Amino acid sequence: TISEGTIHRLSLYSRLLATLEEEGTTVVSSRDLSERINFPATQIRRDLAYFGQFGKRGIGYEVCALGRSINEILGVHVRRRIALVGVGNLGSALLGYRVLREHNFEIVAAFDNDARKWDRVINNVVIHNPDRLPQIVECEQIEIGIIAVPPQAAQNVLDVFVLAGVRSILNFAPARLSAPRRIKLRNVDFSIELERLSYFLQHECDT
Amino acid sequence: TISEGTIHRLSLYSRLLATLEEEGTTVVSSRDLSERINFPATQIRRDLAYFGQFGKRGIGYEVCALGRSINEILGVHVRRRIALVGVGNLGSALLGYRVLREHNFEIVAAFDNDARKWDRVINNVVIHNPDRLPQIVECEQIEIGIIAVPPQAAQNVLDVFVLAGVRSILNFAPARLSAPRRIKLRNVDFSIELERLSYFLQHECDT
Ligand SMILES: NC(=O)c1ccc[n+]([C@@H]2O[C@H](COP(=O)([O-])OP(=O)(O)OC[C@H]3O[C@@H](n4cnc5c(N)ncnc54)[C@H](O)[C@@H]3O)[C@@H](O)[C@H]2O)c1
Ligand SMILES: NC(=O)c1ccc[n+]([C@@H]2O[C@H](COP(=O)([O-])OP(=O)(O)OC[C@H]3O[C@@H](n4cnc5c(N)ncnc54)[C@H](O)[C@@H]3O)[C@@H](O)[C@H]2O)c1
Repeated sequence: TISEGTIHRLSLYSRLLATLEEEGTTVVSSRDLSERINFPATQIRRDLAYFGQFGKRGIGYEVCALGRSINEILGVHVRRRIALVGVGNLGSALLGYRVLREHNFEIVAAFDNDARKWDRVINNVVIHNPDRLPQIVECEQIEIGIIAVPPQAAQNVLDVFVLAGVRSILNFAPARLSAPRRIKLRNVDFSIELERLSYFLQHECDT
Repeated sequence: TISEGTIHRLSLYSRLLATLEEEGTTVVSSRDLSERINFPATQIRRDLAYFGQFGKRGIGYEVCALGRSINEILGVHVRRRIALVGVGNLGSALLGYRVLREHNFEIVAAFDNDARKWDRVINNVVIHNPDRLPQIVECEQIEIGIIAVPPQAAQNVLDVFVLAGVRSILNFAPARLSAPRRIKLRNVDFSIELERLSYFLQHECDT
């Protein structure tokens, strides 16, 4: 099975190739790629070969074609419809995050158990009563659920998503959630990003 | 130089060891660790050995001691003081994120160029006029800056942080920023996390 690290690199390659395309570059070698994203060229070639992408000897990879292939591998050539539960500070920030559309992600429905928020529209997304989630997941063909509620409510929200047929979930709440094996659950925690900075600060003087 | 992947794994080990400690586990083998976080035991042993952490043959690692060592390597045994610029939806969510304190991160000052927000207090953090940033960075000994402003303002905010002497920066704005080599800049983009889910959805039927 493919590692989480490999999938992460695919996202980085995808973004780099999109940038190269904007810059008008048509061909790129693994070495050029390596210099721009700071991974060994051997790693890049191995990743791409794993997915059946091979450069032309002495030339490299075609930027457009490779970018398209990687996006299809990532599944971002398909519009992914998302339901968001919890429209507080974080949820509102996610609703306003334009980058999602650029990668073919669209939050099509939002839910909050604060009745004062029902029927409000933020960035063209209506906020609904959570009772309506199962029905809306079905008719909106939602494949991804985002959990942005307080930690004590998160497991309950996950259970509702699973029952409604949502197959993948991004959780922001600091709670250890349990989900059936067939569901892909990913937890997000910015403090991990801060620890990268902390590591740098701790070892700054060594370099 | 150490890879970003290794630092990321250190954060995962740190969290797992904290959990094991809470559960009352005193000794753990690389194999036990491997089963809980889904990395090969060989990788875990290699990472730990790189940092001078060796288990006892036939026994494993002492949970408390290893956890402490890893936290010192990550530099989270030191309270890291943070300044946040941009107290909109995302910034407000970050101010309310209690997990930061648990990992010894503290947002001690916030800044926003919306004058109506000045002197407001959110979670014990005062929101200041950005003009005061250099002075506050110095007297508050701030080592980490967080950028949570709209993309067109982000480079400017980074430049102010750098001038003020902040050495590491976490940027949430979707903008390609340039920073001096000595500054550690990390960009956060949730759409990458969503692409992990998209990959899963795309290949679900293969598994
Ligand atoms: N992963 C990270 O790095 C990170 C960063 C910041 C915040 N967070 C977490 O994200 C979550 C949201 O943070 P926030 O600052 O937006 O909080 P918030 O209090 O502003 O928003 C929470 C929203 O969820 C709604 N809600 C509560 N229970 C609900 C339920 N059962 N069903 C539907 N809606 C419900 C509330 O009405 C509110 O609108 C928290 O768990 C917080 O800890 C995570
Ligand atoms: N990385 C991610 O995955 C992710 C997710 C959501 C949002 N975002 C980004 O985070 C940023 C903030 O999003 P938001 O929803 O909180 O936006 P927002 O509009 O709610 O908040 C922006 C805040 O920044 C302040 N501001 C603007 N220019 C400033 C300046 N020059 N100096 C100081 N303060 C300034 C505004 O007054 C406002 O309070 C945006 O760039 C958004 O694209 C990133």
